[in-house]
Amino acid sequence: RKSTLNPNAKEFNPRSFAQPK
Amino acid sequence: QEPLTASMLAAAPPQEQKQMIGERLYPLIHAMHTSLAGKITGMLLEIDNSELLLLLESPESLRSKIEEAVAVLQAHQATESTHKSG
Repeated sequence: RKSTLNPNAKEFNPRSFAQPK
Repeated sequence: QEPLTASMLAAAPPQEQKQMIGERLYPLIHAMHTSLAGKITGMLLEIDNSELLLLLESPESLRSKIEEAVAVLQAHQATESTHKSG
């Protein structure tokens, strides 16, 4: 079955989530 | 953190609604796929908000949706690299 998800979607940039370095 | 509800979303403008959902999804996706988290979140955010709320309430459905996104992304990347010679 074909997925409805689009690999060309715009990347999400989190506002509040701090990435552990 | 309180759960995101349909009425909370309805009070926000459409672009902000996606951001609000994304802020909830991102940490969950980041825990599973650190390097792809931003991309996968962006892909999932194209789903209807009502379905996204259901996914947030159902870790199992969310996990399978994330796996689906990873598979789509990897298939796409494989295609890209095959076609990217000119």
